Amino acid sequence: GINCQGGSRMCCRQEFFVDFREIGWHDWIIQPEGYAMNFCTGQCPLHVAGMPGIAASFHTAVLNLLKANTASGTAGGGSCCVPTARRPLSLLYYDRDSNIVKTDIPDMVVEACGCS
Amino acid sequence: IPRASDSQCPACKGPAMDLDHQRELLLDLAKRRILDKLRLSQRPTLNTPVSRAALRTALQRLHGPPQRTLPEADGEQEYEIISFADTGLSNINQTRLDFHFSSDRTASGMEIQQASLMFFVQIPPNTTWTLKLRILVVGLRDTNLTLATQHQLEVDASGWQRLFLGPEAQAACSQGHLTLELVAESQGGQSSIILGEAAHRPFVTAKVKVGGKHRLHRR
Repeated sequence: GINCQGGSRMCCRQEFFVDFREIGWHDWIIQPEGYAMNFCTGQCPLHVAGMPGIAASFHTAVLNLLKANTASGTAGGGSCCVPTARRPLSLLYYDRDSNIVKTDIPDMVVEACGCS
Repeated sequence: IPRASDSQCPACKGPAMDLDHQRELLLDLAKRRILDKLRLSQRPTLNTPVSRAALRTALQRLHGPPQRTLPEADGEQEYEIISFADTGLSNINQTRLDFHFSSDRTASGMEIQQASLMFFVQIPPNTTWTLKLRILVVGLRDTNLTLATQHQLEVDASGWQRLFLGPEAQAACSQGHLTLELVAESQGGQSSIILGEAAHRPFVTAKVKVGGKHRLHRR
């Protein structure tokens, strides 16, 4: 799975929901009631670098170990846990002239994480 | 944000932080992200709250389910706006409607794609009324309103009317302020046939694009 569970330390998606009522924005944001921002966290050891998602198959891991061992001599920065899939956030809100505005903001919700 | 002190991602040089501080940081990040993407410097403060009745009526009329529009290549953002009228009665047969479009968007180059006026008329049964819609714009040299163009429509039943607004009105919306006048050719009516109370407040719906680079207009 791609969600961070229990003690998993590998790169994964940490769910994080912002409740607009909790932050006092429910008066001007009509819909939705909150924003599932989510974020990526965890480690990216070299043998899973470049994995699109964290579900690295055994075969891929072996291939990457070979790659990593040969590559370990090369100078190379760490691999980072970053978003690999995101979707828009649809908002319905009041602007300061009390007009109702509807818009889709692209790339606001992190759906999956992977190692760069 | 690293989860444990030894999981230092090269990109995040900070020390691991406690969960409360982390939560506070993430809430602040989420707020800033939403405001940035909406081109707002701060969250709006609502001066004239909209009644639930007006909100419900307007949303029923807004175009169907949001069409998932992929963002334009050059970063334009699409909006649909409903602007409620500040109504003023010039006289029984003449209703003035003022609409304000937020300067947040006009500042970054608002391009009106399509705009239409929605208003509710209440006329006696079995009568037909002629309505004139005047689009008034601020004159170039003075602040007086001048007639830009005029539409005429025949109404033979009570209910919601929709009028598509042309380029003059769209240009006025892009500038942030649109003034319309609805004139009913009277048959001696005792009260205005344009209703303006909560659930029947006239409004303009507009499809808007903001923030793209200067679009080349193909001729």
